[in-house]
Amino acid sequence: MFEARLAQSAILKKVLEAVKDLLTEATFECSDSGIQVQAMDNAHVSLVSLNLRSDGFDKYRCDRNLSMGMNIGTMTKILRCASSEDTVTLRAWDNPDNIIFIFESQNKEKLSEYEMKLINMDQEHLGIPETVYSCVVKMPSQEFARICKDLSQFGEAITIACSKEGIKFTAAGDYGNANIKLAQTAEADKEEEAVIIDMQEPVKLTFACRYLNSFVKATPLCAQVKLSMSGDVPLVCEYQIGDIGHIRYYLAPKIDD
Amino acid sequence: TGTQGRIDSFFKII
Repeated sequence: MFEARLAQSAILKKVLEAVKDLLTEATFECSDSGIQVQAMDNAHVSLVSLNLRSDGFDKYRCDRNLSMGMNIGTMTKILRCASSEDTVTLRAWDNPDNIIFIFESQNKEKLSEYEMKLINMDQEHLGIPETVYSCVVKMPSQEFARICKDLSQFGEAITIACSKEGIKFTAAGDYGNANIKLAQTAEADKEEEAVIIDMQEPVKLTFACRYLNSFVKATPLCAQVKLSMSGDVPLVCEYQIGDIGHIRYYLAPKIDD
Repeated sequence: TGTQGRIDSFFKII
């Protein structure tokens, strides 16, 4: 049997909102250690890697490893039926055809059950090598979302240049161009407002706005985002999910013609 | 602005 309970559905609601633009379906790998999802978007440009540790759940039981193929659109619709304060329980039996979502209101007076058919999926699994990145930037997630949105008006790609002076985002298009520079924070009053740059060597990479704007849908999950970059390798855009895990987005860079 | 790379050309399928 598989059963995982969260005291508040808000986290799971936000996770679904953070992946639904990129993924139509995904396999949820459930084991004793927790729930893992690794899936590429249809165009195979980006990869989503989600990790929810079993110890982050209020209750977690997984008698045997399960791979459950889920339709993300349907799952999003079901999670939208839960109030943020509702308790959410995911339940499936061994060799399941279905997964059940159970929402319970805070006062325990409303109990909702949604059963979703699982899908058989033949998914490729990618091995992501351990990488030491040339630049690792931590910055407020809302600031990153704002920059991606603002610069998307000027072109379909954003160039990110990171040096020890700071991080610069540039977009250029037919109607003009724009750039935004952020310096490392000298002294931040609050940790979540800080811009911190850990640079081994400068990096300059270009990424499609469309994907970055999908990644920033994870902004409600965490006040800070971590961007890891090295020359000619995918960007890693990481959001912590409370004390329970993280979501990482990998995005292939644009390659010079 | 260049050609879009594919993620599976960077990471090996296992």
